[in-house]
Amino acid sequence: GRLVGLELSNFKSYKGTVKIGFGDSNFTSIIGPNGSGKSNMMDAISFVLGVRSNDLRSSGMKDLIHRSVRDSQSSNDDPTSAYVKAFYKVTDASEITELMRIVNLSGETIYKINGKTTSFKNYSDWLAKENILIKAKNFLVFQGDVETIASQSSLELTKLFEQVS
Amino acid sequence: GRLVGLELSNFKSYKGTVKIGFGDSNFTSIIGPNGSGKSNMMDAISFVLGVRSNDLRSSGMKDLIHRSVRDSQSSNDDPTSAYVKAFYKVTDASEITELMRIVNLSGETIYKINGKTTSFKNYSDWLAKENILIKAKNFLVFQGDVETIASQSSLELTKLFEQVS
Amino acid sequence: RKELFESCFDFVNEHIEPIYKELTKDPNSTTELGGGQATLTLEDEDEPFNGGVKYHATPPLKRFKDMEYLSGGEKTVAALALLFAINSYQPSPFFVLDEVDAALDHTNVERIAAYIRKHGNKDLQFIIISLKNTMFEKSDALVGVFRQQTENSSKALTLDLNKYAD
Amino acid sequence: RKELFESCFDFVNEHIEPIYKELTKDPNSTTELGGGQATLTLEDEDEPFNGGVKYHATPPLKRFKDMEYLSGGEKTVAALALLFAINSYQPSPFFVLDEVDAALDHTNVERIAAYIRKHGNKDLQFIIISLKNTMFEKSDALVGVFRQQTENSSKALTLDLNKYAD
Ligand SMILES: Nc1ncnc2c1ncn2[C@@H]1O[C@H](COP(=O)(O)OP(=O)(O)OP(=O)(O)O)[C@@H](O)[C@H]1O
Ligand SMILES: Nc1ncnc2c1ncn2[C@@H]1O[C@H](COP(=O)(O)OP(=O)(O)OP(=O)(O)O)[C@@H](O)[C@H]1O
Ligand SMILES: [Mg+2]
Ligand SMILES: [Mg+2]
Repeated sequence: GRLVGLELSNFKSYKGTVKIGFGDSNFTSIIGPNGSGKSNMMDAISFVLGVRSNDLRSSGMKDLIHRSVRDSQSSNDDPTSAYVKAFYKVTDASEITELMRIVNLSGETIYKINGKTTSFKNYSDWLAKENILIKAKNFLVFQGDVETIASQSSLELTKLFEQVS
Repeated sequence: GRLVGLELSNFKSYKGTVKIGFGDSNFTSIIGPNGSGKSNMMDAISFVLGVRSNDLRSSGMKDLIHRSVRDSQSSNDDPTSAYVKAFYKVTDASEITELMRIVNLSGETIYKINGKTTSFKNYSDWLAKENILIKAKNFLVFQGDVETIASQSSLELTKLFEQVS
Repeated sequence: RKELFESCFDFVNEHIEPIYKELTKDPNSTTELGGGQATLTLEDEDEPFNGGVKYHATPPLKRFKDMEYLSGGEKTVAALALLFAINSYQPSPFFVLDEVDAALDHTNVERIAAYIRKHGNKDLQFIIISLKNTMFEKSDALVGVFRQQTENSSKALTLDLNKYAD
Repeated sequence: RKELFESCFDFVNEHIEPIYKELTKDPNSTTELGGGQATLTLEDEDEPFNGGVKYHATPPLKRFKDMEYLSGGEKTVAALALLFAINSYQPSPFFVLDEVDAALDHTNVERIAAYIRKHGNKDLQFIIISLKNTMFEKSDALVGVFRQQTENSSKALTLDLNKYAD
């Protein structure tokens, strides 16, 4: 399968709706100055795949919603929910599957496949069929983590092998 | 004061004796390809100032001695000791002070100031007079550690303030 | 369960060395011998779940086997080799890597970019965040992220590099 | 002991914002306002040893005060400001910094290099390990480290850049 595109709405530093298409590119680079929002884009991809909030540099799910001013209270016109859509094309399928995850101020998240709400279990089973293993996360390397892959303990490595096999 | 130069002998990847002068430079860069020995040079500076071995990426002091083959047993012609000398000029002094630290295969280290053996306490007191605070290490940033300075806990920060004051 | 684990282990162990060699070989050298060595060993052969899996990688022309002796850049390359080898067992459709080239010198960035360019295909997409032009100039497409100050928001633009001549 | 601590805290707290502003100001902008904000606060004003010291830094044009919201590069700049501010209380004669510029984009590397060039003097030497030419091209001298393969050893050469015209 392939990740065809993304749509972010009020996710972290992205206010309003932002769409990104990956086209036919097999090697896409995300570039930009420090603090511009590159890692937030990776957080959006991880979020829509079901990764938990502590892997997204946030203490709670509601911190993923775009805010204009900090210091815990958000101002009135800040959004009360955020979502990310991932457009995914299964190999040899004719249509594109729309994966979606929504979060609201209470921290609850809702998962949808092609517009129909579903449970986290169904969602992650669907992903596992495509070899997208959320627990193993063997295809995501967050900023600053690469060297720890080589120096993780041998027991951690066994656990990773177990999750992948 | 100023660090005028260094002399490494059989220290980590530096076989034999290697001398480096810093001249009048106030901004010196150490450059070179991955794995060439740049961080080992910083380890040499840290070692001669009395920093402990776990801050030097080594499990024991004897690992600081140059070895040609790994896997615990060293080959016969490997050196049995290593030393680092730092040539330091105290402000307005006419001579240069020679600071030296030697390590042998048993892991023992010896400190010398201008050729005379002295205790670790005398050595670190001499350095403290020059505001070189080994415990605080507020002037050394090892590879990969810079971001943790900003995100250390508030209690760690208090401890650092205490060591510096 | 044990069979699954062992077949995964054997598969990855077979692939780790060729991948590591490809990431560490001097692209211009013709000798077959190029590149370093990498292996995986089980601490407990009989009951793999009780013990750990140990990873050893030795850069070309070096002789040390322990991972703790590697430099920052050498560890990054060894880590990427392991990541690619583990993933090749049941390949996920894409990778997302955030500034994995931060500790790499120019030569190693080039080798990693060349590996990605060679192995990216319609069933394996690479999405790479990088600050180094040696890395992103070799990609097929760029996503440029910037901050629109007046709206206090990040924005993104996509650029298809294949449209421009090299 | 308490007095010493408080005089150190007050001193550093006075210096942290000017240093952070200098590291984050746009070198070309004329406005005095340039740069971000940075402050230190005591969790327990009466008994400083019982509480912690909290550090807040906000990059220019951003509004967040918590450090956890900073990006990798923004954290690196905030960290260097804190390091330089703490050191200014009883300045050590030299700094040794190992690839502290790894997460920085071109603009931030230039600002840090400019700060070092400006503040390095005969009583404050900077010894910087870097892979980025934007950093090391601004230094007075280079120490080139390389591996001599035949001898299985690292070697070093020194080059005085001041001898060469810019
Ligand atoms: N919920 C949120 N609402 C608004 N802005 C946010 C939110 N969460 C994070 N941010 C902002 O996003 C910015 C960080 O973005 P990000 O980490 O993606 O940067 P980056 O492009 O990866 O930078 P670097 O190159 O330094 O790693 C911060 O400045 C932060 O203020
Ligand atoms: N006791 C020792 N004897 C011989 N070689 C050693 C010893 N200890 C470490 N080394 C070698 O030193 C090398 C690492 O050097 P160092 O960490 O200084 O590299 P570096 O220039 O900082 O690289 P990078 O840019 O990747 O950070 C390793 O390849 C290791 O094999
Ligand atoms: Mg980032
Ligand atoms: Mg290094």
